[in-house]
Amino acid sequence: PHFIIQVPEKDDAICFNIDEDPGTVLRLIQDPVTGLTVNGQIIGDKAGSPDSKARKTYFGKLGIANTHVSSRIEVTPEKITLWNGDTPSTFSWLDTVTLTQDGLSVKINKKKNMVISFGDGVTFVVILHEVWKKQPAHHDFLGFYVVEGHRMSAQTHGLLGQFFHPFDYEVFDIHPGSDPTKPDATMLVKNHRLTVTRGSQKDYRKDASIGRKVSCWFVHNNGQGLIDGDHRDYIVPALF
Amino acid sequence: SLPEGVVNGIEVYSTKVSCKVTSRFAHNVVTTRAVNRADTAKEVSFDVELPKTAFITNFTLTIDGVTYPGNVKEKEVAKKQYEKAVSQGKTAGLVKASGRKLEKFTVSVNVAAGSKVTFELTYEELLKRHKGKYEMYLKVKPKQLIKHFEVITCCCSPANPAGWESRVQSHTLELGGAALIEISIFLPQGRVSFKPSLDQQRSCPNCTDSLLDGDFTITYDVNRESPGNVQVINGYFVHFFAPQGLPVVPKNVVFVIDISGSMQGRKMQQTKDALLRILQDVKEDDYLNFILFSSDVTTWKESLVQATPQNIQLAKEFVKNIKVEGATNINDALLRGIEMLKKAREEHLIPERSTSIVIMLTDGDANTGESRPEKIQENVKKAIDGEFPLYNLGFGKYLNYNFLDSMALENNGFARRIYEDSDADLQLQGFYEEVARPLMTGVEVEYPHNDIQDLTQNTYQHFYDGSEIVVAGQLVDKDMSHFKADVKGHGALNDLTFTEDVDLEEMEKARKEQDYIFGNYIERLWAYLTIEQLLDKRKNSHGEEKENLTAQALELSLKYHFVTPLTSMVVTKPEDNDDQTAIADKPGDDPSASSVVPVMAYQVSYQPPQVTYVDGD
Repeated sequence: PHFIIQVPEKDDAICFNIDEDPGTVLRLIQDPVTGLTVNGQIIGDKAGSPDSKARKTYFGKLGIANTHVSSRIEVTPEKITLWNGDTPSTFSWLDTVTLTQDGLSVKINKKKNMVISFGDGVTFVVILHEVWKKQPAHHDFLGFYVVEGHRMSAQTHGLLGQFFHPFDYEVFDIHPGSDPTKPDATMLVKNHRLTVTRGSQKDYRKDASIGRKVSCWFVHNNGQGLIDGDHRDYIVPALF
Repeated sequence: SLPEGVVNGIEVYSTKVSCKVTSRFAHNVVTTRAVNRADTAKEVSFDVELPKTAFITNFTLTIDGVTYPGNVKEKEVAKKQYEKAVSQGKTAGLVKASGRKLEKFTVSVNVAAGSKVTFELTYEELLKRHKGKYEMYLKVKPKQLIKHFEVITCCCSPANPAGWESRVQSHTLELGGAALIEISIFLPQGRVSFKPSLDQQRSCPNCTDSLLDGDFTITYDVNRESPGNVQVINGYFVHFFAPQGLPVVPKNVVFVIDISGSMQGRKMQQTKDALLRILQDVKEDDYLNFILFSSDVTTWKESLVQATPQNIQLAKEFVKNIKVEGATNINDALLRGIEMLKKAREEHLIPERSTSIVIMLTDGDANTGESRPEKIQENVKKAIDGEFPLYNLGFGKYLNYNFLDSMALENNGFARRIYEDSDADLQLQGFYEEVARPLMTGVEVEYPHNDIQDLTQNTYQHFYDGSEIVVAGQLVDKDMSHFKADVKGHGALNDLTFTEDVDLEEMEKARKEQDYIFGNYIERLWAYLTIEQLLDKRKNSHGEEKENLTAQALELSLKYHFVTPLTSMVVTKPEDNDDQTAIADKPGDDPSASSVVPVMAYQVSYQPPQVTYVDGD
C-alpha cells in the first residue's frame, strides 16, 4: 500500500510504500488515550506474484476499534460489520445508510465510501476501490483517510498515527535521478538523512476511479528513516 | 363408451391455471373449458379456491363462443340484481371461507346439449413476506379427469443494474401431500409448468376419478443485495424494504392468556405446549411475564423479569401448572399487562433500547368485568396510547374475531386465528416466531413531500426479521428525474437511516433494455395496497370518517375492478328476453356471515330452480 502524509505547514507531502506479504496486518493508528485503533490487512494481486518487487499490495480489510466502548468496525470490499460487544450488524456496500449511536456515527455511501466519526474531532473515510470484475490481476481494495484527528492524543502512534503530531523535515540538494521526470533530493527528517524521489500519488476521496494527483517526496525502503523504527515493528497478529 | 374424462355427460377438456408474479404482485387466471356431450341440457359447475387475501378482478362466461364479461358494481347495486334473480328462482352460488387460507368461488351454469362453456376467473394478490419467504398457493383438486390440465407459473422480475431482485431461490411443488419436488430457478424469468397427462391423473389404471388433490405451492425469496428496492412505472412507485444483518432488538413480552373454562382440555394443553416451546426460544436479553385471566386476573410475577436460564426454568414450571377456571375477563387482563409494560419502562427495569409487545390469546368473548367490546377497545387504546403493539390470537370458532382484529389493528398489531386442530400449538408458536425478531422499531419511510402523493402506510412500529415493508405511491410529476427515499428507525444498538436514491432516467433506460412486460402492475399494486389499508382503517372508524374511507375504497375498487368487501362482480347474459345474472363478491372474516350471504346468482330460464352446492369450512 501507498502511504501519503500531507504536511500543511510546508504545503507539501511525503509518501512511502510498505511492501509486505498478503495477509500481514499493519498497525495504522493506535491511541491509548481515546482507545482508538486502526489496523489494516494486506492483500495482493489475484495472480499472487512471488516477486515482492513486482507485486502490488493493497489493504483488503480494515479493523477500526474503540476499546473504551467495545465497538469494532470491520470493513472489507464485500461488507461492513459493526460490532457492539459481541453483537454484529452487517451492511453491504450496496447500502446507503447512516447509523448513529453514542459517540459514533457511520455513513455508508453506496459503492463509494464510508465516513466514520468518533464524536467531534476524529473522522476517518474508507474508500471502496472496485475493479472490473473480470480484471485478471487485481482485487477490489480499500483506501483509508484520516480527515480529522485533532482529538487524538499526543500518544497516538502507528504507521499513520505517528504523523498526527507536528514534525519537521527539510529537503535540499534536488538533483536529477534515474528517471529524468522524477528528481531525487536529500531529506533530513527525524535525525536521518534520506535520499528521496519526487513523485506523485493520488487522493481518491472525491472520486474513487480517477483521483486527484498529489505531489510528494517518496521515501524508499518501506519508509525507513521516516517512520519510527522498522516497518516490521508495526506488524500485529490480528485485525483486532 | 364415453370419451375419456366424461362424467355425467360433461367433459371438462381443459383447465389452465396461469400465474404470473411480478415483484410480489401475483396475477392469476383460471380457465376451464367444458362441453356438454349429453343429449339434454346439463349443469356445469366451476369451483376455484383462491387465497383470502386475493381480490377477484374478473370473471367471464363464454357460452358457444359468446363472452359475457364481469362488471364490478357497488355491493348494494349488485345485491338488488341478485335478489331479483333469486326471487325468480335462479341458480345461486357463493364465495365463502374455505379452510385457513382460502375462500371458495363457485358458479354453476346450465349448458345446452352439444354446447361449450368457458369459465375464466382472474384474481390478484400481493404476496407478503413471512419468515423470509413469499408463498404462492394454489389448491389443485379437479373433480374429474381433464385432458389438458396445466398449471403454469411465471415469476418475472425487472432485473436491472440497480439491484432489483433477480432470482427465485426455490420452488416447491407438493401434490397429494406426498410428492415433493424442489426446483431451483434462476431469474430474470423463472417458470414452472405442471402438466399431468390423463394417465398421470388417474387414481388407478381404469379409474375415471382424478388423483390430483393437493397443494401447489411456490415459495421463494428475492435475491436481496441491498435492503431497499424502489420500482417506478408510469408515475407509480413501490418501495420494498427488508434489511438483513441487523441484530435483534431485545423485547419485553407480556403473554395475556385466557384460562377460562372453555379452554379446558386440548386447547389448554396445546397452549401450554406452545408456551413451553416459545420459552425455549426466548433470548436472554428479553423480558417477559404471564398474565392469566378467567373471572379474575393473576400474574406469574409482579413485574417483568429477565429471561435468564433460571427464570425460564421457573416460567416453564408455572406454565405446566396453569389450571383452567371461571369466565373471561379480557378488559382487566389487558389493562394489567399494558400497565406492567409501561411501569417497567418508566422505572427503567427494562433496557432502554428494547421494545414491548402484548400478545393476548383468547377462545371466547368477554363475559365478566367490562364485557362490552367497544368499551374494552376504548380502554385498551387509551391505555396503550400508541406506545407498543397488541397482537390478538383468537383460538377456535366461538369468539368475536372482528373485535379482536379491530382492537389489534388500532393498536398497531394484528389478529390471527388459531384454528382448533392438531397443529394449534404449532400455529401459536409460528405466530410468536413471526414477531420474535424485531430488527427495527419506530420505522418511518420518508419521501420528499412535494414530489410524492397518495402514499400508502409509511410508518411501522416494528420491522420483523423475515418480513418486508412495502410502501407505494404516486409521483406528482411523472417526468421528474430523481427522488430520494429515507427509511429511518431504531435498531438494537443504533439509530439507522437507509437512503435510496432513485434515478428515474436510469431506471427507465434499464427498463427499456429489458425484455419484460411490465404492464400496469405497480399501479394495481398501489391500488391493492391502498384499498386493503383503507378497509383496515374503516374497521375502527365511525361517522363521517367511516363514510369517507368507504367512499375512497369503493371508488378505487370500482376503478380497478377489484371485488372487495364493498363491491360485487356481476355477469349478465341477455337471453330469452330475460337477463341472466351472476354476482361474485368477497366474504368478510366472520364465518357465520359468509354462510348466509349468497354472492352469486345465475338465471337459468330453461331449468327447474336449484341452488348450487357450496362447500363450507
